[in-house]
Amino acid sequence: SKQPQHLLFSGPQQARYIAVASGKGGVGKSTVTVELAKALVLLGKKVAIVDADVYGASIAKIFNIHNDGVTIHEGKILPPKAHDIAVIGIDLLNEGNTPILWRGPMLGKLINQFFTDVAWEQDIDFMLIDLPPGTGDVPMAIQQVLPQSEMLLVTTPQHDAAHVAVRAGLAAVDMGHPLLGVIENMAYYQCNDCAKPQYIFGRDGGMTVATALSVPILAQIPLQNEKSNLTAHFLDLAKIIINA
Amino acid sequence: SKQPQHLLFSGPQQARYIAVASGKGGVGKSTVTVELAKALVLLGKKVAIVDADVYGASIAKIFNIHNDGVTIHEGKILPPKAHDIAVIGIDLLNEGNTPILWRGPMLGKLINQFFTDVAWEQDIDFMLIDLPPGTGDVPMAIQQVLPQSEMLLVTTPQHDAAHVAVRAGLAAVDMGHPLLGVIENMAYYQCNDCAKPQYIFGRDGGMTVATALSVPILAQIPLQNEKSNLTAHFLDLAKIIINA
Ligand SMILES: Nc1ncnc2c1ncn2[C@@H]1O[C@H](COP(=O)(O)OP(=O)(O)O)[C@@H](O)[C@H]1O
Ligand SMILES: Nc1ncnc2c1ncn2[C@@H]1O[C@H](COP(=O)(O)OP(=O)(O)O)[C@@H](O)[C@H]1O
Ligand SMILES: [Zn+2]
Repeated sequence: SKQPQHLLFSGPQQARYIAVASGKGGVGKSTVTVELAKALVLLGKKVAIVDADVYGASIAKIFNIHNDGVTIHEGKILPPKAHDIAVIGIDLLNEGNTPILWRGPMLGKLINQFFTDVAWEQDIDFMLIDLPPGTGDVPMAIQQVLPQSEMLLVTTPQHDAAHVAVRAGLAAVDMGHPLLGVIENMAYYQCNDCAKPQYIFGRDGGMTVATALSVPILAQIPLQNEKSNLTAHFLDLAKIIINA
Repeated sequence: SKQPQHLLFSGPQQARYIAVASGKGGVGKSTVTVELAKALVLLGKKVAIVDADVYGASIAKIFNIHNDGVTIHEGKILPPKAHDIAVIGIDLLNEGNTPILWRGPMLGKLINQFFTDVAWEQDIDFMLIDLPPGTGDVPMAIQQVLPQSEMLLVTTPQHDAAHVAVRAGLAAVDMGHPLLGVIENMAYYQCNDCAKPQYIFGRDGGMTVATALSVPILAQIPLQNEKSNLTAHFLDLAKIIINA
């Protein structure tokens, strides 16, 4: 995607940078980021994840990566790996558990740190960036460092989740980020007994976002506690994104 | 429950104070608080809710109460009402949308404010207190103001939600709060087509918490997007709590 580079930028030059956003928390944004990354790896791509959700980092937790302190190599941080995916986040840089109040220049500095102080391998194909929910000041800070990054929106079928996702999408478009499309998560539940799809959270969320932003619905991911049963859905999604 | 009163305590003297806690966010703690309050009102009780989740207040949002500025009456805040339930929370006291960094004495002062600066009606039967998820410093601050309050724990069937709920329960017991029991939320989904219960998130969460803390499972609330379909479940729960 050829990000314009400032001098210290250590991110991989040839990679596609895709930010994953949602309007509200709890819709499955981090789950989608992790499962999509795994599917891209299964298709032979080299993938890294930046957990930019500074207010509620969860990628390291999903991968069960503990903060044993980072390893420094030639002055840069070596990101830990899980499932062949390099991962960095505030919870891996930050000791302790204090709610983080990142504002203005502090926030810009932190986001920069993800792309200047980390030793990223240069042959990475996809850098996925897990954004905090909503439209706050982290997406702005990302925009400054990665003006060319694309964006994926995650919503559930629920009315309120879709409306705030539209707001997050409009804010991204204003900043010049191309929107790849919307992922409707928890879209239905496939009944174990009668195999009929159950639209527990309604049916319109994905369509509401897609129509409002004129973007495609890239996937409808079912409600499934055992995430390994979602592999086929995420492989389909990964193929669409690789060809986009 | 006859809380020991300091001079300025404005909470109702004869009310039962019940704190609603969970280990992690997103398990439905606030939804359970609101639906239980509505069921208690249907059974003729007078109810108020204190939203002490200072990091993620949501009770006013669930009731669609907007922060139009509070009304002051004889130097005290008049809590707004929805469905006959008086509600106060940081989002109704606080202008704007900044993430709140409440620590130590500031936090104690805020929690106190809920019980000294608000004009509570004295014939309230139940004061429900929605705690932040986890075991941080808000439950400690509540303990100081309301040493006799009882506690309800909310979990989903998921393994990780149950384990953190047990930790929240053990912390409450250490502080001398009697545990009423555990509510397993999103316990199952009643298939619309074949009516067979679907245990989407597994089956053991409530039982794990109940056994670890030697408390009863008070309710198993199904996954149901239309909350009005949960009335019967919450009426049963309210009857158990009134008689506890
Ligand atoms: N498709 C799904 N089916 C079942 N549970 C899901 C699904 N997607 C997410 N979850 C669960 O929902 C909760 C919230 O997901 P998470 O990815 O943390 O949301 P967000 O990042 O939007 O806050 C987690 O417990 C996760 O396991
Ligand atoms: N029994 C239920 N069935 C369906 N959705 C539920 C249920 N309980 C909660 N929810 C939904 O789950 C989300 C999280 O609930 P919330 O009460 O805000 O959780 P918490 O207070 O634990 O963070 C909300 O969108 C809410 O509507
Ligand atoms: Zn069925």
